[in-house]
Amino acid sequence: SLLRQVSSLLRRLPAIESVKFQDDFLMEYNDTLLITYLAM
Amino acid sequence: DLDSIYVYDEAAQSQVQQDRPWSQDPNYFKRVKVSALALLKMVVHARSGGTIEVMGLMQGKIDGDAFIVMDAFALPVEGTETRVNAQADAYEYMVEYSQTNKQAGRLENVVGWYHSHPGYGCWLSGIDVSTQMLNQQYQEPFLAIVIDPTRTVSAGKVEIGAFRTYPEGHIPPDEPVSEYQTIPLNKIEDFGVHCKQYYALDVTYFKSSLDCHLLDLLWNKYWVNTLSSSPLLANRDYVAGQISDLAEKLEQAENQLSHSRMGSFLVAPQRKKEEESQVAKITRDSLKITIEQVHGLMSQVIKDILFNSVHQ
Amino acid sequence: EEQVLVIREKLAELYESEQQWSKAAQMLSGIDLDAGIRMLDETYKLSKCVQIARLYLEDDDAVNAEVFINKASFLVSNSPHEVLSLQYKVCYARILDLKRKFLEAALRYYDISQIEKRQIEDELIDEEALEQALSAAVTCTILAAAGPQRSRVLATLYKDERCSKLKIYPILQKVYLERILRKPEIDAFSEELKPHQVTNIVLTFQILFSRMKSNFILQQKALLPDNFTVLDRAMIEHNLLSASKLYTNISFEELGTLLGIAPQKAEKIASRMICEDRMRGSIDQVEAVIHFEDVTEELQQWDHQIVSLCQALNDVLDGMAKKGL
Repeated sequence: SLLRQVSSLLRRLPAIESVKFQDDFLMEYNDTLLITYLAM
Repeated sequence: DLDSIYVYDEAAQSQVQQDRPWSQDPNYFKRVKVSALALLKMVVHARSGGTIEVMGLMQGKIDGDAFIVMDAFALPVEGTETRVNAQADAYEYMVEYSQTNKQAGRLENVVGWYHSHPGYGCWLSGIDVSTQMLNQQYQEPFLAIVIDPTRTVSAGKVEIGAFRTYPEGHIPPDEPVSEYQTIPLNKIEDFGVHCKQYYALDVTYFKSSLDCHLLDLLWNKYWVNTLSSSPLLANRDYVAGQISDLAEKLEQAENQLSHSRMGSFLVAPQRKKEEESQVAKITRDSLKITIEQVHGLMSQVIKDILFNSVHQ
Repeated sequence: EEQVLVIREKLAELYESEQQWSKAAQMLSGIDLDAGIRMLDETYKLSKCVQIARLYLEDDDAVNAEVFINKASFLVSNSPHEVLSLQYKVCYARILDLKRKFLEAALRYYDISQIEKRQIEDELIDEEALEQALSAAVTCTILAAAGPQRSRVLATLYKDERCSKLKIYPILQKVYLERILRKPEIDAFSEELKPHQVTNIVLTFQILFSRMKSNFILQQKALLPDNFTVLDRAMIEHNLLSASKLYTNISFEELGTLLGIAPQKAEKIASRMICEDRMRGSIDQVEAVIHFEDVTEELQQWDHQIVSLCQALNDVLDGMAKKGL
């Protein structure tokens, strides 16, 4: 049963995979880099 | 001995009430020890208020020059910076609560009040100072605690300050520089005018053996919260507010600088120093905001590598 | 006036004893409560209005009953008589129920179920009546249109520990947790809605329900224009919302099977819920597929996924520790 649990755990990776997530993630990434740049 | 602090010695407390050592020395109280329970209750209550200031009372006792805060309870009022002495609405509640407590065997008296400053730091405003002075006049020993729930989330540690006011007209000795904190432009006036009327006490925490056990259990789950939280997401509004405040301060500094540039050869070195310190403060604020943002981004990138890079 | 009033009351009493409720109500509504030469006291007026409304309700005549309950609503706030105000509350809840304003009816039934006293003036009120009122509150909430308000009332009921003892609790739990209700469960719930005679609670609110022959929830079996009962509609909408939490998208063929209805029907209900902003999504009619949208931000969903991943990892580690690995 443990092995089955581990297998189902691995099957849940990657945690999220969608175009929308990539867009949001990169948007947030760029925003933060912009703040850092402006602060500099 | 971890739990000995929880024992309430009624005789000793009444003795302290009679001696009133604080009446001789305005700086008598120097330390505050807050129990884990009281801290949690105050922070949870402050966060529940969102952007509205909330307030409550603290129960506890005196130990030498220290306040020992054992417990806290919310008052059914919303303290706001424009409301004078909001707790007046709750006097009846306070009296009833204290009496019921004593009947239930909780002997600690009310030793102070706490309220929240969501997003603008831990200090006493003009209204807070007058409320605290009133309390110190009639309800000694009385402590004022301020909590900033918004900064608590963004800084990842509890933003809390404990204060006592000086008597009317008292000229305090030169203050040791307290930890720097950003004061929003729309509050700077209020902060500046009254900051000499009170002083900060040193805050430490304590917990019982049961608290240790419970917090250890919670600690086992704490790593889940750390991995699944996004400071960048949770604090968007607050960061936006901070950046807009920063922009206003920059504009103000720029205007002043441009004025002085006209007569730059006239400006006194003192004035120049002052402007530099103002711009230096703004730089510091922007540094703080940026570092928190970069920390938030780092955690997002680590999470992305940890949870999104493994493919079937 | 006096003699007419006495005769009318006597006649109404006779009609009532013969269970000719509307006739009794009409007889009493002929009494001029407003103008008239005699100044009638407020309590008398209130008791008449509530009595007439109750009689109309016996015949499920919500329209006429509402006329008198509205009159009573101006008088009830100053009335010192708790029995009368309780009768007023029950009648008002029933009228809302009959008018299929289920959410408002549920809130009033819930309010009634929270009565603390067990004796009001000389009337006894016991647990079963309160339980019936609570059950009616749950039923009405489940039948109400899915949406944020209903979710709030569901949460209140779900957290009320008295509900866990109700027969209807399993349905309440699934509805609250937004799980899909299977056909057998819906049938069981439908059984629950069987016209249970209100009189089986006559032992309790003597003055309130004793003569309410019709059942609380007769109208929930009523057929809607599209030939579905109120219950069917509520269940289908609930399952559709639950499916929108489970699937990113689904064909109407599959959705119809899941809901136990024709694909066209599923498409029609889904499009209405999307228009009423009670569900987020878009319909591709060429492919006959519905794409659900989740309001939570992707980044937040990501955090939720991470929490459940960490919990699963924690469970594996606990399991290994238990096995001494």
